[in-house]
Amino acid sequence: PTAPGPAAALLQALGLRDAPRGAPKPRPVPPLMWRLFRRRDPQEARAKLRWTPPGATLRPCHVEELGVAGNIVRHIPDRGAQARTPKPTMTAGQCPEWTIDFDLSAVEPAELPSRARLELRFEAAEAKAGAAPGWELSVAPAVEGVGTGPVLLRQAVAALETPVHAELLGAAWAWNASAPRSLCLALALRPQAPGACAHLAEASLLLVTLDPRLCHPLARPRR
Amino acid sequence: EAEPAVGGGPSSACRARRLYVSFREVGWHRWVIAPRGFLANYCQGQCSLPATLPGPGGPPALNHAVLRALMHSAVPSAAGLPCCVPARLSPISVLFFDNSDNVVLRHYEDMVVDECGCR
Repeated sequence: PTAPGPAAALLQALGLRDAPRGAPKPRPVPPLMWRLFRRRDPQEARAKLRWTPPGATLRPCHVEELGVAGNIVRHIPDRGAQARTPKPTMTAGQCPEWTIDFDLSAVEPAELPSRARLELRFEAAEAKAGAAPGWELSVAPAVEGVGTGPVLLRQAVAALETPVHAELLGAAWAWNASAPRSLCLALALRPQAPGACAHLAEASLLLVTLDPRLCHPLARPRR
Repeated sequence: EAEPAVGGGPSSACRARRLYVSFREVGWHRWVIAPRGFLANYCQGQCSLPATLPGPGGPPALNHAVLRALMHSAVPSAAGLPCCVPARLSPISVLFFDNSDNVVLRHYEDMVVDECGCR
């Protein structure tokens, strides 16, 4: 429900259409989001938790840690995670493909994306003795009812112990284009040499956007 | 929570007053992860002389504000006093869950009054 009175005015001032209902099931806040918050929040800084050297001023509308312009950072979980089978069946000689789906309906048309980083966590595959390490990740658009489009991004992956990152802006998403309402992708991870296939444990999207309406032009220092 | 408004008297000079916005009070504590609230503060107080003149280390006074305070002290009915308004502001960041179960970090400029001045 829309909040009445002053709460509605404050929400509007914060650029929010309506008061979120709260997480249906509380989920852990990703460490990166905590780090970005602590780095950015001046009141935390006052509590001496700041990691930037004293005297340094953070540029407004810029995400220092990610090195891009932006004043909104979203950590978006994969909507399809629940439906994904824990152990995909494999056709002979083929590793499975996964479909991931991100709900971007909360991103407003005025917001300009400046970074879209896919983060994938794989469960370690049983490496066959003597199998050469290394994988190749491929990302393609997945269109419901149509299937998979042309491969947009191919990336070599050295190891699966740490999350695999893939930059989508410029590949799966044109620069300067406003965000679509949803982003559905087909992923495949093929071992360089025949070996056991890996399993996708978690997929998420880190999206940084700049809402120019909340940014003031940089005040020029007094001459 | 706000520092009570002031009447006349020496402590009534223009300065920042404490105003704490509690997200729990506004009923947003279920979806705002951090902070629990923030010190927004507000400006209030007289801008008559000598308050209009900058104290040591204070914000530079605009000549117009001083002129206006002078006019008021000479002919009160001719011109009102300058206004006590924010002179320096700083940003806040809010970390919250939105309706699509995303964790969102938004940064807002000019949300906290650090200093007040007469304008």
